[in-house]
Amino acid sequence: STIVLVFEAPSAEHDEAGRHTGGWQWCVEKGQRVKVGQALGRI
Amino acid sequence: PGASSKVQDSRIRWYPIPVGLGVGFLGLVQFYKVYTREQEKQAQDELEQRPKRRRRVRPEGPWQVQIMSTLPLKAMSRLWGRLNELTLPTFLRVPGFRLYSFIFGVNLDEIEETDLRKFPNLAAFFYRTLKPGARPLDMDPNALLSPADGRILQFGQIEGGDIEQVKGMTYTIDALLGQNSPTPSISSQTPLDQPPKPSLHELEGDEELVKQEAEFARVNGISYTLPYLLSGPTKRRKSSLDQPKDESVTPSAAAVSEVRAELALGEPSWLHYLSPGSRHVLYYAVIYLAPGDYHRFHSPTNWVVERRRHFAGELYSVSPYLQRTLPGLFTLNERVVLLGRWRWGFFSYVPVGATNVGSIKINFDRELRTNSLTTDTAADRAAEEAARRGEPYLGYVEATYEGASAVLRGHALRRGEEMGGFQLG
Repeated sequence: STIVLVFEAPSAEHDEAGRHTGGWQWCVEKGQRVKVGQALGRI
Repeated sequence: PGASSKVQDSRIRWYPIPVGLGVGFLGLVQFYKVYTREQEKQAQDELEQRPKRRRRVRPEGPWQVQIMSTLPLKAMSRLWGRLNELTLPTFLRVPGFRLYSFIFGVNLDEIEETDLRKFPNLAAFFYRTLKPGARPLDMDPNALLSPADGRILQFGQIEGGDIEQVKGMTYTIDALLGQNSPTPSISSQTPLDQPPKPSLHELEGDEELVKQEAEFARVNGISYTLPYLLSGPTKRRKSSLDQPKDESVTPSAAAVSEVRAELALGEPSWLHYLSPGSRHVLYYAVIYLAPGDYHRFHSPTNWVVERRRHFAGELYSVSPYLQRTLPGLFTLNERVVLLGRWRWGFFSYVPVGATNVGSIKINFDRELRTNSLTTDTAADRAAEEAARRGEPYLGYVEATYEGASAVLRGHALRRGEEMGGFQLG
């Protein structure tokens, strides 16, 4: 079984050095095991 | 006497004619009845079988996929479910569940019911609950939580309406969620300038609940603009299980111009949910639940579910192998699409069934029946009716959750709240 989430969020913003400065940011990686309540990403 | 005898003889010869005619007539009537009944039965059989043949999409892929596409996957799934609902002998339960846990990596320490003998069968063990506190929620209120235990197969940003599956295969967001088509009745029938109708809680005089819902909407910044209004005054596409219910909605007047501007854009797609000029984009994440994982799923954030679409598709396995080899797997399988809003706008949540776990349960939707012969037949009939009218079959049965609250206009879910789960078969 699988769950697919599709959602709207403010787009990620980065500075010239590529650092995240605002908007949506993922906290996971492909293939990573996650558990209920663990953060997938944050704004 | 001779003449009398001749008359009698002639009468005797004429008797069989009316009798024969009567018998012949009755025979013809009977033959006609049987013939008509057979014709009707044949037509009915064709009516029932035709949509199934039409609905069954033959997927592309290697020979394993081709073989799988010929199998009666939904029937197999239902049989699997029935088998797993058989009560096991008590002496077999502990070794059986321990063996299952060993093979699939179940952590027995976190199960709420510590006595394995109390699970009557594998189906009950599979749908187990966890001890309170076994899954702490991330403390950051701006975090989107994982809805289930599992593995992240894919995530990213939706560009051009495409969602990447695995290994570069893509499918469109419209295929996954269904077309986002507004009903023409929005502008013609919906009393857009009227205030919202009172909620059930208001009608019942339950002011406390109304206040709580208003507070939920305020705290979570949930507003009701495009997605809600574009759905229009929805009437259920009734399945045989749905109760007849007129569910007209009355959107707030504040967004009338916004909606009309949106409708003027032409054929809407899910990307049109994004406000023009805003810096919002659509993101997606795919989480795969392995057989040993905890199979209940939870709300990843505070949000409001407004609509549910049930796609009664096939039940292919969703193992990572098949996801690599079968393009558009999630758009073929049976799934429940929950559509709504969170504080940043559109939010959708799609549990996708598989062969071994075809039953998707949504706690707040008692009418929903997945992997059911009844709903399959209803979907077949809907497809047949759409074909008869010359319209494309949308592929889903829709229901709305509005009506419980004038404030929220949908079913509110708090982050971490249990929403439902996947059950065997």
